[in-house]
This record gives sequence, C-alpha cells and structure tokens, in this order.
Amino acid sequence: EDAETGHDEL
Amino acid sequence: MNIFRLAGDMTHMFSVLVLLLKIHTIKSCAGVSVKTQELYAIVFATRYLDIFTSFVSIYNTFMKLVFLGSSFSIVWYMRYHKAVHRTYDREQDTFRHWFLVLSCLLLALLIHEKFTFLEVLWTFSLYLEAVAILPQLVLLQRTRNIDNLTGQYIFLLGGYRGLYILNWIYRYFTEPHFVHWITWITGLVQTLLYADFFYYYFLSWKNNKKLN
Repeated sequence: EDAETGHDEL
Repeated sequence: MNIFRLAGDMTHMFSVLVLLLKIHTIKSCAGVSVKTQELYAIVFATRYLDIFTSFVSIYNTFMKLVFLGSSFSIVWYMRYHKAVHRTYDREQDTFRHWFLVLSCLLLALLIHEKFTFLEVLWTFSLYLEAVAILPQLVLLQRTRNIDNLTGQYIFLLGGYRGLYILNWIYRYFTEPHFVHWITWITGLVQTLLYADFFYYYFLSWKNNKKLN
C-alpha cells in the first residue's frame, strides 16, 4: 500500500 | 492499515465535520479561530499535493478530498459567508500565525528526509500541523469559555493524534523498517500541546461545570 513517496498515511 | 490508524482517521474526519456542521447549522463561528482553520487548510494543501501523482488507495484519496474540502469550506464560511463572518471574533483571534508558517517552512528546508519539492512541503505540513491548534488554544484562553462543540472539536483532534501515536507504535513493532523520526516527533509535540487542554476538559466534564 506504500506509495512510492513512502507516505501512505494521511 | 491497523485499527489505531483507522480510528484515528475517523476521529479526525469527525472533528472537521462536527465543526463544519456546527458552523453551517447555527450560522455562527463564535469561539472558533479562523487562523487555526487557515493553517489546517495549508497543512492539507501542502501534504496532499501528491493526490494526483501517487495513488495509494480509494480510501486514501477519498479521505484527502474530505479533509481538503472541509478545511477550505470552513475557512470560506468564516471569511466570506456574511452571517457567519459577523460572528467571527476578530479582536480576540489575533495570533500571528504567519510566523508559524514561516518558521515551519524554514525548519522543513533544514530538516527533512529527502530534499525534493514534494518531500520538503510534506515535511512542512507535518511541522505546521503540530502547531496549527495554537491560535485556537490561545483564543480559547482569551474567551475563557468554550461552547461544547468547539470543545468536542479540540477533543476529537487530540484523540486523532493520540490514536496515531498508537498506530506508529503498532507499525514499529509489526513492520521491520518502519522508522519515521520526523513524523513521530512532530506527532508527539502536537499531542503534548493538547495535554493541558485535555486536563481542563476532563475536569470540567468530571465536575460537570462549564469549561473555563
């Protein structure tokens, strides 16, 4: 679920 | 996704929807700091820039739109809706919040994980979110009273941040390389800012008297 930017949290 | 993070996101969503509903229903923003709302709008605008470039999940995109929409709607109501704007307490809401924006921007240029445009703005949004509640807490102390919805708003915001800390602890123990110092430290600072508010909120609830 990790986006490439590594920011998967809101 | 874990239960702490889901509960945290739901609590966060309720905090902004409760506030938006209050302002829309009673057409008043008495006791609410528009500066805190502007800071939150900037936090979401700078953190969710990747909404179009990196897709995480339907949930993620949906929640980003909810936070962007609600925070900008609240600012619009308080600034441009005639009836609501009349109830805005301009004399008391005097926190110089642009200094907060500037200092968070400088700090993000100094301390970040990667020096890219999106990453620096994302880090800036974390620092700004940690201090965004300050104008509201100062206004609260000045007006010395709090109608229950504004209290609930701050209470839910603090709850969301507390749940996120549990989420980070959970992820630290379940995901091998999950280490994000900047996120953790800013999240902790933000939660500590709420600590004294929680103390007085609990006291007023326990003694069943108005919070002051």
